[in-house]
Amino acid sequence: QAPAPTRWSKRNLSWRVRTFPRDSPLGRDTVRALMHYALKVWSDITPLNFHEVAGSAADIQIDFSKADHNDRYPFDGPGGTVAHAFFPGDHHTAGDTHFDDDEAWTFRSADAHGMDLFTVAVHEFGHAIGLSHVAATRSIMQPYYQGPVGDPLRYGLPYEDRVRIWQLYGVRESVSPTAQPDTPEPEEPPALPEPPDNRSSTPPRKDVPHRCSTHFDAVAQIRGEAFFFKGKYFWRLTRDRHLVSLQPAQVHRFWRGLPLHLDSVDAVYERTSDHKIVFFKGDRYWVFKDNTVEEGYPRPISDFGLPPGGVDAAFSWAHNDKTYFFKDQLYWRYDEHTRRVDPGHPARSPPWRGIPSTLDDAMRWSDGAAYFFRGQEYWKVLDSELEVAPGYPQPTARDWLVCREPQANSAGSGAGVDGEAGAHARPGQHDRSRSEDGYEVCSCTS
Amino acid sequence: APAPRAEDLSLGVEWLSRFGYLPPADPTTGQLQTQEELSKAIAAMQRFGGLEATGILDEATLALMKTPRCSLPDLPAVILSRRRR
Repeated sequence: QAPAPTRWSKRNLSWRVRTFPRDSPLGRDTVRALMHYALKVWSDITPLNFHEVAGSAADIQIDFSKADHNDRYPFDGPGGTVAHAFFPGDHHTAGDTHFDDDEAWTFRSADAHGMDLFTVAVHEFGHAIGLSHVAATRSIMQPYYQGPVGDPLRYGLPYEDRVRIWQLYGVRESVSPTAQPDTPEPEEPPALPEPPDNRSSTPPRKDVPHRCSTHFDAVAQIRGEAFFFKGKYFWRLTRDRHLVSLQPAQVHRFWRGLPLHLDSVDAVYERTSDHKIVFFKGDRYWVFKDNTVEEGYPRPISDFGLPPGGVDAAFSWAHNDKTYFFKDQLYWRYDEHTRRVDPGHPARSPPWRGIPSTLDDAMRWSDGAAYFFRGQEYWKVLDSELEVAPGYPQPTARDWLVCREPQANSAGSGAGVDGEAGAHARPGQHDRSRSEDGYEVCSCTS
Repeated sequence: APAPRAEDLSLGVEWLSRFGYLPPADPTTGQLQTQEELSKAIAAMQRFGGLEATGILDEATLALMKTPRCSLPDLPAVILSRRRR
């Protein structure tokens, strides 16, 4: 059982390069710039702020040293150990970061033997703010150097590293998936409001849907969490099916790269082959690596062998890892490995008896079952079954989004419209979202 | 797999101790590792490094031990002290 992780109690941390590499082609300004960008990787997504100082009182002292340099981790010449950093804490070395000056430190170099300074610095600063090594090969915190991670100006942390650091410090407001919808977009300063006539300068947005009285454009399980999309917003549930926030998040603030004019999505699913996330709208689709769209998208859905007109639903069935696309009364079975629609499709009668003939979306869940959504209801098909489980459909809002039993007249009435669960919450459902104020994000990854 | 050479074995034991897979060698008693402890430590290191956990100091494992890396241990010392108890 690893010791409890240590982290900084303060959010503003100073840093300074105290000693520079002696025989390196990298000039001092390059080294300082690389340190700046390596720290920025972490401050971009957490509430931490780093600023460079000149004095010796910096929180994070950065040194290039050789061999034994008076700490517990002597270096060993070229190769072997290349750097280390000290975890946050009360000791005077907390946060300090040491690079082996016997290494050939490089930047944007094709030299396979060099050591990319930006890459190693991102890793070491992960330690300096509290992260320990992990075995995950995609993580920046795995212990072995595996070559440059890419351009410092464009590098983004792998998803598992983001979640781990969010667990230590929470999410930086600007990337928070549950940021208050009426907070102005940081990139685009909001249009100046009319001269105040005792109205609030930022009128609450009218288009925010209410989770208890709507049906959803798309539903997907992404990295074990459930996402319910409606218009330009989405709700997120953690792996143990807890609603992250009563407030919806804005799609464009979290899923980076969708065109801002996109007012909704048709379907979303996570590809089993590479865990990338595919968004569909009309005849186009986008592929996301983590929450950033990949280069070259959107592309036409004909790539999947689908006809124009878009799709209503998409999901990959846990039973055979095939991907199913639905449109009106038709469905296509698609093989992610051959990247082709299976022969005999489209077809009319999908494999699961009892699901509705048209769908809003479908998803597989961590219990192995398949869930089909239409209107304000959902149908459940147990793992390895081919028929809807008895007692379905059930109300989506009550079972997934912490809403009260839908009353016949609750749609419009003030009392029931928010339908939020209170004392009536079903067993296993928290009657309060973890983030009552809709502000912080609690992502549990296990 | 062919039995590792003596120098590989000593490199391996020193490496495993340095990165938290074995308790640090006790200079006074010159503590020797049991074969079983060594094999467990090798398997743990192989799992952490994404290799097949054979528990044997094979080529791939030795190569990974020679890969440039961060100096910090992979497993926190607390595990070892617990194991020693």
